[in-house]
Amino acid sequence: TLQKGFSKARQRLRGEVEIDESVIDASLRDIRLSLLEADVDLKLTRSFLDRVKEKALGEVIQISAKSKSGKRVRISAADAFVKICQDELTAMMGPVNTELEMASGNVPTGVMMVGLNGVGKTTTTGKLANLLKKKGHKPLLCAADIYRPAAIEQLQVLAGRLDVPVYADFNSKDAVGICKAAMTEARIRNCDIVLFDTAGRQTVDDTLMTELQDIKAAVKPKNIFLVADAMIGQDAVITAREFHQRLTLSGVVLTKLDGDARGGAAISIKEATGAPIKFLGMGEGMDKLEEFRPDGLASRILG
Amino acid sequence: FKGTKEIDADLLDKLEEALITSDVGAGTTEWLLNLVREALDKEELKDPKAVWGLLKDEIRHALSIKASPYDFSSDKPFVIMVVGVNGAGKTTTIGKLASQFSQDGYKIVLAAADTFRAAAVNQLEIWGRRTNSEVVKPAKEGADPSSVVFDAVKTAKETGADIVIADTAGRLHTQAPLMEELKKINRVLGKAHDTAPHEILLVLDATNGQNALQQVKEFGDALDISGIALTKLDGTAKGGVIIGICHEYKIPVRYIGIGEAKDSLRQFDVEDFVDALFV
Ligand SMILES: Nc1nc2c(ncn2[C@@H]2O[C@H](COP(=O)(O)OP(=O)(O)OP(=O)(O)O)[C@@H](O)[C@H]2O)c(=O)[nH]1
Ligand SMILES: Nc1nc2c(ncn2[C@@H]2O[C@H](COP(=O)(O)OP(=O)(O)OP(=O)(O)O)[C@@H](O)[C@H]2O)c(=O)[nH]1
Ligand SMILES: [Mg+2]
Ligand SMILES: [Mg+2]
Repeated sequence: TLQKGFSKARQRLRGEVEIDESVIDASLRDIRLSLLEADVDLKLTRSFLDRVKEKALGEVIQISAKSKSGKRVRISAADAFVKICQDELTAMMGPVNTELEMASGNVPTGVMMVGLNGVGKTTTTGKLANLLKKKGHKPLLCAADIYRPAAIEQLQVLAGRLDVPVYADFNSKDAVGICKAAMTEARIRNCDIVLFDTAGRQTVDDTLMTELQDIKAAVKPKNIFLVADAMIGQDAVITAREFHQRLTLSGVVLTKLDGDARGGAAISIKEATGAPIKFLGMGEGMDKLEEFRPDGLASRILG
Repeated sequence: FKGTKEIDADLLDKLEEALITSDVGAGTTEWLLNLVREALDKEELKDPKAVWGLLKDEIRHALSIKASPYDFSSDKPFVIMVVGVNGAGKTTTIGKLASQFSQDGYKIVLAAADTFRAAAVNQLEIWGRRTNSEVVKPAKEGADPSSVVFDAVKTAKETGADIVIADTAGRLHTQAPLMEELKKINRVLGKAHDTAPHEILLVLDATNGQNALQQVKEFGDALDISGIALTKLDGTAKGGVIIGICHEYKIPVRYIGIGEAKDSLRQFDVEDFVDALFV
């Protein structure tokens, strides 16, 4: 059933010679089902359907007007409807902006990875270091997760595999101090980028959310990326908004897209925060990070 | 009250919104709302309070699946195999279970059978130390996870341990070779101890949306999933997708995770869950 909504809508319109509001409404119900099954935020789904309906009705009037005047109709109403949906969805996810904001002067550029527990921050930190190294940068990793058992070791193993330096302090219980020390270490080693791997946390944990704000105040990273699991459901907007309000996100990385989660969170998060989706995690390997492109994700979400 | 058609429609909209935003999903929501609509048509419901009451009753019913408690006394060691997608909370849940069981006086062996992910074995070793559990590790890096679980059961038999909990690597259900690996681990557990595993526990992240249904389906096709642990319910996500899962697959939710600490595991309580759903 996951894949039926959009193609069902297409089918419904295909046989029609005369498209009117009732046919469009039925198709919109199919699309609604598809979007909710894809975990798109409920409120966003509603406003999306309103926008699509408005455009579709406008389009249909144009098409029937064309055919009345005896001119050849170049595009069927079904195709017009499909195109409207895809265009609208793609527009909501763009524009494409996968660049890092670099710090000016001789200061290392900070990239802070934040997000809920288990979404893929540590893995993505490694992948991003890999990508940046290939582009000619000198990244340094900072093990700022002082809570999770063997979190520091995990980052150290990845750093070793990628042959990038990692700053860690097994004796410190002060994440802010660790991040500051990493910046110093980067200057000493002539690294131009510092990637801060922070601990997973829940947005309701005020102490941990405040820790992130303290890290930001201390090292002023030019980039703060929310790492989100593509399987996330209706909680996407709530979570993204809280991280955004506290930190002002520069971008989003959506992980585990090599699975079959539809990834509706992509639009929900973008719409709720305005933060561009920068990268997509497509597997566990260090080379499995792609720069975001909206069209592939749009058809995946529509189903 | 049959109220007016308008009141009913408005109320149903509110119900639908509450359900969808809790990740109950469109399909399960429609099933629940149809039950409500039937009752409304038969004029069985007196007021909106009764409508909400019926909804909660139906949800409670779907979630209340009979499950016999673990029997650690006979046929030792009792073997629990823990599976699930990447990052769901398997290793942490195993640590919590070990903490709980060791407090109850049981001797535990943990099998560090995630031989793939960076520092996975270190992570479980730390949980072993925290909970006084022996940890059986891979003989070398990249070892076959099946050999680790075999060694763990063997160790448990030799030391008279009561419980073996096997940690496996996270995997997406779309990766067929990895699902085959799980089947092999399952078979090898049976070779090590003919009634093992006694529980195959699927760990689900409460933050997941509708993909959780796919996870249950695919892991269920590969293995006899006998229990579910629903983690991260200490966050803002409601975990409503579990309603459709229980309704369709009839797998009992054994535990919920409400934090990262070793004591943040609770037995699943249907009442508590339904109350929290509509807060
Ligand atoms: N299949 C797949 N797995 C991924 C991807 N990204 C991360 N993972 C896996 O997801 C699991 C969790 O990744 P971590 O990097 O430890 O996640 P985290 O956010 O750092 O976790 P915490 O620090 O505990 O909050 C690991 O098993 C990773 O290998 C991805 O894009 N695809
Ligand atoms: N807040 C919260 N965090 C949890 C809960 N259960 C697990 N976690 C966290 O989720 C993250 C991932 O947990 P793991 O136990 O490593 O998950 P996993 O399924 O073993 O991950 P992989 O082995 O990489 O697939 C860690 O940060 C845990 O502390 C929970 O109930 N609540
Ligand atoms: Mg991490
Ligand atoms: Mg694990």
